[in-house]
Amino acid sequence: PETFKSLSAAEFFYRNREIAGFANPTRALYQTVRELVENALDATDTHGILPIIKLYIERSRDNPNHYIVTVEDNGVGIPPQYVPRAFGQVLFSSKYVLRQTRGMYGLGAKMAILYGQITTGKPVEVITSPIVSGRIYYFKLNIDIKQNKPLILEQKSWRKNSRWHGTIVSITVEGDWSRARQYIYDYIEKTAVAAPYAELVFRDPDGKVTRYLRAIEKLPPPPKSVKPHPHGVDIEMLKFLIASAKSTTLREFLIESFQGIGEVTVDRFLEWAGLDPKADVRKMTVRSLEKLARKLKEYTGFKPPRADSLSPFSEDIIKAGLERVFRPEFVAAVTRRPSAYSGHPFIIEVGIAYGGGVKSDREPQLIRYANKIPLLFDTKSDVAWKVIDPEKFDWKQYLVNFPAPLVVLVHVCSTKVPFKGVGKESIADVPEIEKEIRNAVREAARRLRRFLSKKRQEEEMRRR
Amino acid sequence: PETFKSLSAAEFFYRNREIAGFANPTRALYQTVRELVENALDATDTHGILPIIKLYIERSRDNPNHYIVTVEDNGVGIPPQYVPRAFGQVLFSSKYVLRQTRGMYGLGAKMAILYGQITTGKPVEVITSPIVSGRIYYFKLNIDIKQNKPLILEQKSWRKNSRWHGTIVSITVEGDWSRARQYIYDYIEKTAVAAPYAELVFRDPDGKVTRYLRAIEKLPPPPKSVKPHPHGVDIEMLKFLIASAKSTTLREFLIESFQGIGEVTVDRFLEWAGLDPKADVRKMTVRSLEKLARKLKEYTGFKPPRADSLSPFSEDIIKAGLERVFRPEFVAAVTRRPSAYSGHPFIIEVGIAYGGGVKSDREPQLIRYANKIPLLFDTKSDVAWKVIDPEKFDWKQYLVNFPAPLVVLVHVCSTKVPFKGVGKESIADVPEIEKEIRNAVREAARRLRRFLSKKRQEEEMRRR
Ligand SMILES: Nc1ncnc2c1ncn2[C@@H]1O[C@H](COP(=O)(O)OP(=O)(O)OP(=O)(O)O)[C@@H](O)[C@H]1O
Ligand SMILES: Nc1ncnc2c1ncn2[C@@H]1O[C@H](COP(=O)(O)OP(=O)(O)OP(=O)(O)O)[C@@H](O)[C@H]1O
Ligand SMILES: [Mg+2]
Ligand SMILES: [Mg+2]
Repeated sequence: PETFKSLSAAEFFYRNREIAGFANPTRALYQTVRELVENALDATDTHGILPIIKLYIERSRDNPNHYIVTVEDNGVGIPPQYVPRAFGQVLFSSKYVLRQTRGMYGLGAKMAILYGQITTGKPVEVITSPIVSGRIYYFKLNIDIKQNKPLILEQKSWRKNSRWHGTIVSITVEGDWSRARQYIYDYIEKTAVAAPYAELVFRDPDGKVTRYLRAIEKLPPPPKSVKPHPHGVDIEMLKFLIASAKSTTLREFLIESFQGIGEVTVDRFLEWAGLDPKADVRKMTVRSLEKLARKLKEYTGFKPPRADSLSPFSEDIIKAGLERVFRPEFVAAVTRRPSAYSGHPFIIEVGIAYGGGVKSDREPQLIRYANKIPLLFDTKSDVAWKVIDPEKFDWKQYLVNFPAPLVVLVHVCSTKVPFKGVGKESIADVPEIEKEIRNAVREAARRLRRFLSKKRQEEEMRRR
Repeated sequence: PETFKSLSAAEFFYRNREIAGFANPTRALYQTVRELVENALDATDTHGILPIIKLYIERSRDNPNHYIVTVEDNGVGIPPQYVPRAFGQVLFSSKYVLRQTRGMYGLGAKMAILYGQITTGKPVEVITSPIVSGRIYYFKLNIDIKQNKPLILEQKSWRKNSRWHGTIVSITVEGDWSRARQYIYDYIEKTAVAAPYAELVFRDPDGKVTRYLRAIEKLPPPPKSVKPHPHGVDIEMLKFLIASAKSTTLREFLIESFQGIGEVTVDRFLEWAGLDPKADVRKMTVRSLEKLARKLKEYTGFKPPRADSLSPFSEDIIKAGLERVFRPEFVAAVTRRPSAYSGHPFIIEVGIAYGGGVKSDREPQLIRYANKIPLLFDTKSDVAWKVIDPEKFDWKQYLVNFPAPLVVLVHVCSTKVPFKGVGKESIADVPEIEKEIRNAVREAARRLRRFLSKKRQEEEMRRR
């Protein structure tokens, strides 16, 4: 007879860790670095702090295949009452709100800690001090996988005698530095180039130190947390919003719970939809909720989704980054206006670099970012490749004939990037996103064409 | 200040449902069909029952974009005390054991039910009767997303006056039949062709009925549930096994908990590893567990993983299937011996069809299966494509020059197929699996070469 059983979320992701990027020691070492660095950047630039991030990878003295990965940041720190769950409970997070952050699942740090626990048995060590706090806190934690809760092995705190604030996380994992190193160096390089306002220091297992100094002193405005847009709504979301709303009438509920619905718009919408403004939302049947969800999705009169929940690179930063890495003959960058899919605002940015230090290749070299995170794997299954693939995009009409020295950078930023998997390596084919990437690439490619056509004319003239 | 929050597993998969294949109404309708059909096949052929599976998709009278998807099977049924959680609790399953089944996550049916609930508000209806039961049970259920538990809206049962056994599941979802139909027909066709011992009936929203009659009366031996192999072990798995073991000494624990470790092998292993057979496993420190895990992984003297936990198609079924669909000029099939990755047994099967009814194309046409499930999406990011891609596999040396009429079928079956995502569409690059696929393709390609070379010689002779 069948044996029925339930799993905790920790057990599920432990058994299926390849889904989160922990398929083998090479990918696991890379993913561990990523998860910690992305948390450190979220703790700084999302909070208006110029980041200082230090990454150390050192070989463990007990076992040459084990690596101690430590990341230190000068971020907002974590209140001590939340530290055990932040690092010991799968699906626990401060990023479950509508705001552009690198983190979104409440899983990343825990996956790295879990992987360390199952391959080396070593617990995670966390040192943290919130800006407002007068103390520094130390925790040594394990994850109780079956119960999905933290096990505190050690905990202490002491008075802070400096103005230090931030977090240090140290995890020991099985890894393969010889195979992972090219990806980790590439990831750190791409992160630094895209965040010139950050100072990054990286010391690798051979003791080699790489330092990226701050190139600009100005931090982009941090993204704000916002309310959902009505176009993203479904029946269960309505039920959740109703349960947590203060308002009880439909009219007040819509104004309170959504962005893009003001005093004037709400009355127009209710009239168009044929709904009663005074209806008690707590008494709505499933049938009326289904109708409300459908009408909210169809109505075109709401303001478009807000962009202040987003934080793009900017055309200057993209151009500066491409210049620095490639010293190309030509560079262009495009930051599109905000768009939306399923009520989530998003912005597409595209950069093109051509010639100069760019190597010639038989297809475009695609560099991808999502919410400022460099994406290195599964390139060909990403929606951005679907757009710029020479089999789909007519580069010839822009005077680019392969083999050619062409780099295309694509950045997707959103309150929710539709990744294909929790390992965050490639983006799904969302039609609105695909369309915007195509428009941005065309815009940048037109500028490339003007440059190439002018260059060709000058060469003609010189020949005569 | 940051707002910390935890999510239930149901909330997590509700918010990130694109990760499970529910990104839009087209994919959602397709995925709903898949999840129900795969459950029906697991309930039959895994239990020695010749499957009779009926799939109905009908348009809802309330809304032309809503579809009622119903699947009926003659399987083992579900004991009534487990029905609410089987369909109302995410991460609840009877397939969390080491045995080849289509299901593995404890998520599939719940995702379809969740999607129905959020797009149409309609609950799932389940009718079931276990073989041994004298009653038929009916349930109408919702999922309480926040609590991740079932809400029973209605429940009744009545005496069975026939020998019927099995399950009927009916879910109403938002869908897009015009876009989804080609994928659903393809999926049903590929499922039927690979399961000639099954009877499948499909009635689509236009009323069209497609019937696949049983072609063979003999069911392949159902896979057996087995113990883990020592090569898959990690520290946390050891802790779980120790907690549930009856034995207390290391020697007895190893024999009881693992496959491939017998009375003779255990003593040889313990001597080689320098471990004490009488050590009390319940008192082992993390350090000694880490050493035990490492030694178990390194030792090469264990028997290879067992194949009775697997259920491949067989070369006859593959050839018959390819003949039936393509009427090719040439067909070959290879079923490899069992191999293993991370202690999980797996078998690779490859089929080749050439010429005849196979259309000519500029690259090989890849048909993929995993644990008998047809995989239709993300083909180019699958490990099988990585092997047969003409850029990586020298088809010319097998006398195949593109464009050519070549179909390659690849089947990966395992106690755990390493899918890239919970939507089960493509398989990750596990080195052992990639190597076995390559060997199988070469074997089949060699037979193709003999055929093509002979054919070419005959054409030469006829020309003279
Ligand atoms: N360096 C840090 N500084 C401040 N807070 C942190 C830091 N690292 C982790 N946290 C907190 O711990 C929480 C859990 O982190 P974790 O990486 O597991 O999930 P996440 O970042 O929210 O989402 P994701 O799984 O997408 O990474 C974060 O939401 C954040 O509140
Ligand atoms: N038609 C059916 N007949 C018998 N049992 C069923 C049927 N459908 C579902 N079940 C039971 O309900 C459980 C949950 O199904 P569900 O599809 O959610 O998960 P799963 O099949 O175990 O894994 P996966 O998420 O990979 O599909 C199954 O494990 C099985 O025990
Ligand atoms: Mg994180
Ligand atoms: Mg299932």
